[in-house]
Amino acid sequence: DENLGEAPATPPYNLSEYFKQFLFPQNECELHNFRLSFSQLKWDKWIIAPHRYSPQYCKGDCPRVVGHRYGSPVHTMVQNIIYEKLDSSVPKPSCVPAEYSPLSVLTIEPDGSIVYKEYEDMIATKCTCR
Amino acid sequence: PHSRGRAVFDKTSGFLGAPEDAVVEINPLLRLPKGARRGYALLPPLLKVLSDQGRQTWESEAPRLQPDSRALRYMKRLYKMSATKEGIPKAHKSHLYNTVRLFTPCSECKHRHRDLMKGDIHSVDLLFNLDRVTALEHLLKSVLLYSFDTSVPISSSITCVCHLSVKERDFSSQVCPSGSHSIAFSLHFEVRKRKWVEIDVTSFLRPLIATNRRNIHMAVNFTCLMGDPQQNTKLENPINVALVPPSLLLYLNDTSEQAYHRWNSLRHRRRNPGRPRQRNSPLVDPTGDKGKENSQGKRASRRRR
Repeated sequence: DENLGEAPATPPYNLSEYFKQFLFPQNECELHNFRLSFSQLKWDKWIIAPHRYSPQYCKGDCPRVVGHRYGSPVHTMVQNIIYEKLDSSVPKPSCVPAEYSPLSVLTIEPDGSIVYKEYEDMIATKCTCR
Repeated sequence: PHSRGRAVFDKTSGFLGAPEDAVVEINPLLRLPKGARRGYALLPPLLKVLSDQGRQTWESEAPRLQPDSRALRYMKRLYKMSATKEGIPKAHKSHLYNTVRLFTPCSECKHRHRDLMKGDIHSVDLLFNLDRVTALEHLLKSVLLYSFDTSVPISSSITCVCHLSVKERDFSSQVCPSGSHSIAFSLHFEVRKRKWVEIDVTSFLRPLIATNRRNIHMAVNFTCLMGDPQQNTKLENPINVALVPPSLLLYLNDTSEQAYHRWNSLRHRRRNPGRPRQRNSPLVDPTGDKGKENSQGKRASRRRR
């Protein structure tokens, strides 16, 4: 930027902003809310509680450098490199649930008995890139 | 595959395990290999929803028996105590059960012999069908659940003498000879607002359930009077304790993969406690750290003395 008298042909390039699009994608991988009612599935006749269920889901783009932020293994970054540099038919890492919480359900059995049961891995609570 | 004594594919303890009355025609491409089915009881009903045929049969689901309204009220209350509004099991619970089943008796024959001097004797035959209990559900506690009729005033003190017996005896087991099949006990309680009484019959029923008895047929005799002999109040005013036949509550630990195992999450939390490991002490045992800390503390205090 030594020719101070002349107006620059193009505005100065902001390298910081340029790199940000790679490190922090706009639609980044994160947990999204989703709530359903069992009546939508017509299961409310035998599922007494809960009335609504929020399984949540993961969606978004995975950055090229995942590691610490998403708790991804090193292999995820390796697969990213393979996809970008070597073979685009190898899928790039996906945004998927990493942790779950259980759900308690109260249902009526066909014989008329009632059961309370706790089921594992029913609600996504955290996302990762894998 | 988890039902006792049966290899029925869709009769499982998995979530969405009903409606099993619907005809299941799963696309062969979606069927799991036999070995994979055991831990994937959730999948068949989910596959039914996804397949076109499943959607049709889902809507024409066979009606099921409706439970007793009192039983339903009790289980809803249990649900509120056990889970948050979002349906997540409450973390502070220390119990090991992840399944509670409530059965109402299939048939009962009531014999009443009114004797005003001795109290109200109420004899009831109860038959419970436990087909829904799977082989992977292990019994932790069993309870007879009684509700009072509304005529009993709240805060009443009641003393009952109960006699419980199994009607049929099982002599098929050579290894474990039948133990005691009848018990007698007395109990005293105060009638609270909700008027529920739970009678623990675990030790009585455990041998029967352990031998995979599908039907439990028992006779229950109750003689109840108002008053408390320990308080030297006169026992009088016979009450009609069991207008409603009791329900049978089974607290179970479902060991299948889809059930929530509380001890697993507790063990995981203990392995990542968030506090730094002490340098001079051995590795903290996830199951026994409390005991070790106490013993180390005691040794330290003895040395100081």
